[in-house]
Amino acid sequence: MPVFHTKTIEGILEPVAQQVSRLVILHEEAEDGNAMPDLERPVLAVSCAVANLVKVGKETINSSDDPILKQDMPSALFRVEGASKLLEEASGMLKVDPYSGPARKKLIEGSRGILQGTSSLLLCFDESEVRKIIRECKKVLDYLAVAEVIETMEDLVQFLKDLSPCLSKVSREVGAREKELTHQVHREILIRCLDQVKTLAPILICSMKIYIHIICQGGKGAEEAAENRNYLTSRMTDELHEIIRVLQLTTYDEDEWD
Amino acid sequence: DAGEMVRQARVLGQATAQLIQSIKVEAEK
Repeated sequence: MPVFHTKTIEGILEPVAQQVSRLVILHEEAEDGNAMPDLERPVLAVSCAVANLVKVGKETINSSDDPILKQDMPSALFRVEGASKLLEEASGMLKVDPYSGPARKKLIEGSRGILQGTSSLLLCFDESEVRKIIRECKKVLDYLAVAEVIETMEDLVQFLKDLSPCLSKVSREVGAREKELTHQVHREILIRCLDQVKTLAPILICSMKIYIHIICQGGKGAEEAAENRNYLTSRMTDELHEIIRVLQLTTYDEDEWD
Repeated sequence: DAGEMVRQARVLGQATAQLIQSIKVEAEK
């Protein structure tokens, strides 16, 4: 069962998580303490990487129009910066005393802090990207909600012009997101729901055309045609709601573990 | 932008893993 819910986050954090766990084990096993090597250069590399990440993070915060990202991301950046300072302090202390116990503790705390801070940062960013996809899904839901008031061919043409680009965008973005997920069940649900939406869309348009045709001809059978159209919009709406639900899942609930 | 954020996070991840690796290598000697 994967720990990280996207392949990008997994690719970045999994190797670090493994190293941090080994560092903790190593520290516990060697409590009596060998001399620590000079860590100035690798710590400097981490500090530079943190400075660059913080710079990009701040630019992201400033340019984003997502209030949740603006609220959540600064604390993740702060966490990473704090962790970097711990590593620098540890490196300085080890230069003076390569056997320093407190320095070792700072090293572990700093490494964990980098892992947790970067994880929070990536999650915060990822959730913001998911909210963008959800916004597109909601636009499609809004269009579906007006399907039942379309009563002329002109309106249907306009409806189709509005709906098509939104639907294509949802299809493209949900398709790409599905490929990014590490959780197989979530991927399968997204594939299934997206397939359903794509299959139902032309059938819905057809049913709307039939409804318009019937009411233009005098109205016999209009009620059944409207029911059919409404059934199709409700099916598509349900599928989109399920897509939105699964897009927001980042952890695995008890039922799925069972 | 999106790509840059991920790229910088990856660089940091690699630098951190490298740092711990250098401690481990030394400690395991």
